[in-house]
Amino acid sequence: FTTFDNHKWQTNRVTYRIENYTPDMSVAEVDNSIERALQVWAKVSPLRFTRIYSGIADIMISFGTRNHGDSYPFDGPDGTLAHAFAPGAGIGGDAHFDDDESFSFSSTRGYNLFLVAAHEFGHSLGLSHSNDPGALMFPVYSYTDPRTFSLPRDDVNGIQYIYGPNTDLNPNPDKPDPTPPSTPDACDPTLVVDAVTTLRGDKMFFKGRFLWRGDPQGNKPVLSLIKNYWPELPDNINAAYESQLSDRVFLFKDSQVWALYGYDIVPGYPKNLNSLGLPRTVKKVDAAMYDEDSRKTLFFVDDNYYSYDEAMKRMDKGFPKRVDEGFPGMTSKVTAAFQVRGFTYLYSGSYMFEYSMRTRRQLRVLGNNYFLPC
Amino acid sequence: LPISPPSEEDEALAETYLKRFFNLTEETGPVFKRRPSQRSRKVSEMQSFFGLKVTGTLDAETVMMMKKPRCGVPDVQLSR
Repeated sequence: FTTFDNHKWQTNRVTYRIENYTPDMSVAEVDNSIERALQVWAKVSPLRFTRIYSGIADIMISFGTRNHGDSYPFDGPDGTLAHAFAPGAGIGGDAHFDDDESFSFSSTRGYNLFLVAAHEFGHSLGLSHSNDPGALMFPVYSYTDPRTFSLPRDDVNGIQYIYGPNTDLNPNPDKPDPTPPSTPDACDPTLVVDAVTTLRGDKMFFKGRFLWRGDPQGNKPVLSLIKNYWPELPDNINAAYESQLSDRVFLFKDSQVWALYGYDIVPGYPKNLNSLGLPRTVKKVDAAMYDEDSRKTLFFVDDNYYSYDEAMKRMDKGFPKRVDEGFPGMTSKVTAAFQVRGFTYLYSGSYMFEYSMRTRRQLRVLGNNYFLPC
Repeated sequence: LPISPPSEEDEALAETYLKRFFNLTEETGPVFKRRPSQRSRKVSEMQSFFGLKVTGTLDAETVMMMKKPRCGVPDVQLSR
């Protein structure tokens, strides 16, 4: 997180006023979105917000387009969505929303006003932008379900750096506050990735809401939100593999599977897991990988694995087999899998086991960041 | 992503983006041939901030990031 230097409110009691409304939403929806966006910050700090309906509030909130009275004109649809000013007198603390955007209350249509407002109020309270892609104060808009939104750890640290923690006792002690979601750290030796796959030479490591994408040149993998690439995809996926045969990447979550062609989601997906031929008893796949030599895809489910014939599009007979039968020494659950330069890598927890597919011998036991340099 | 040189439109977008969010200013005074231009340095600064590969040039991924909807507050604090 970063802060505006020497800009904070000298009192924890901050007033706000909604000066006008966007035609995109009802008055009640705007009021509710603004109220909830402020409560995001109040929940984790001593800050308390009071709405006033006339006169000058600390945070004046308005919707405008293009030149709207400050020296920072908006730019029409998309591009810049809103801006706000650091705490201070006059325009200080004020938040302006670009009414050439289409704001929404709860759908993924347009830009969710609650999310945009919560970000801008971070500025109104003294936070500048964060380069943590998981932070609310990251400059780029990314949709998150408002119903399950929880202020990320980086933002909590930021606001508490300025104002300290919320000193009020939790009014619902039997309902503890959710732990702020943190951004995964490639240097964490205990990191357990959800899934790994290649994609036309790149490597992708999925974890929670995030993915690291490494290029063939081995440059430092880039961390971003899954939804930055594919807003329709869920977080916390279970498995992923790239089929060299169909030039598609398949991503699995519970009983659903999505397909990517390049970076585009293939129409007609998600499909049900069983459309691949897996038995109905299989509700979830733990890991998947495509074997270039045999042109078979292996699906790992608990202690077993299935073999899928990509060319014939059907499951091979004689499966499932026990994992440690096909991969001697692999006695713990496979949580992710892929092949790189002909070697097979089976992840289990924070370890990665390297196998030769030809001999099925375990060659090395590696750390989880072997392909994910810290 | 396809490797294609940035279009004029991309160049203009980058110019506006870097001025607005990374304090790119008009380059005045002597230009040292060997030193990367201020513009290239600002592109690198932006790429580093967004966790992109730092190339100092307008590659496709950098242009894609510049086109994403975002907040209008600068990413670097302007000198007052």
